[in-house]
Amino acid sequence: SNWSLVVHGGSGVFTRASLSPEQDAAFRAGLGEALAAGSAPLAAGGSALDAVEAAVRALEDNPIFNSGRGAVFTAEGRTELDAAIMDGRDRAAGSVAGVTRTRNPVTLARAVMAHSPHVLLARDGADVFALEQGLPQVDPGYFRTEERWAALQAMKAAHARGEPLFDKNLKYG
Amino acid sequence: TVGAVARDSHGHVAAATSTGGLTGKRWGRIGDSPLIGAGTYADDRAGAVSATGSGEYFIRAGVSHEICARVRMLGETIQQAADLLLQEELKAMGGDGGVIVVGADGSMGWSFNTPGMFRGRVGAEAAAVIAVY
Repeated sequence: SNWSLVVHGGSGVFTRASLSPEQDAAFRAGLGEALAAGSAPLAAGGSALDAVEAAVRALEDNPIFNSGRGAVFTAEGRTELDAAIMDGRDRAAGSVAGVTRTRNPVTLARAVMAHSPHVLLARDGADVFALEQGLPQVDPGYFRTEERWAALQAMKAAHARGEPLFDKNLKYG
Repeated sequence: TVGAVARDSHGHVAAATSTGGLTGKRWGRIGDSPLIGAGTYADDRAGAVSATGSGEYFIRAGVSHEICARVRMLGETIQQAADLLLQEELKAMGGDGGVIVVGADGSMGWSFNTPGMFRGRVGAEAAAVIAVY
């Protein structure tokens, strides 16, 4: 029964100074929910693969993290999602890039691994594969949050003022 | 970017990563998250890795595969290998970010070279730990 689980969940918006106590609590709660989702199958003797998918789905469904619902916007104001999953037993792997309508991209990545002869599917083709697999689809508006939209507008405004587009300590903090 | 790595009670490991990428990205830019061996990797002989950070650098360094290869071929612990990649190699290249790891032996860890990384861990015999900075 020696199982273990680790998760990470980034926002790409907050620095330590700008993170309010309420936001800090929300991030901790979200990470706790992901740990609970992932540890449930492990505690029941289930697979690591099921655990990582469950944990990441919980994070994708939580709008405070930059993935799934709550993902950032492209320059064109779209949401383009990437995900990957890998099984250490046989190094089977699946991934998707630039998908736009599948509610949980990590589940689509797992479908690529399990139900296609390929490893990486991208953009329109990956969206079609998701439909063929019968995975839950959403309108792209489902992924939108006002915080992410504001972040894109702030970035564009900064660019118009000639300021740097990118603060690595903010993005990767 | 979000991710998870796990080792189950049968001794198998797995990794998953998911992201919206960079705010304001253009030209169909894709980072390391969906690239096997860069942002995501799992191998029962070594462990599992999920990464977040400046994706172009993680791709160039092949971070996730490199960590597992060091464990498998040099006998390093997965924490040692993660620290080497994040604190030395990636940093020397100018890359920023972090990884979460589990070893084939069930050990858990993380390593990052930025001011913070939102993270958590739990095990069959380890209480949950959640940290933001």
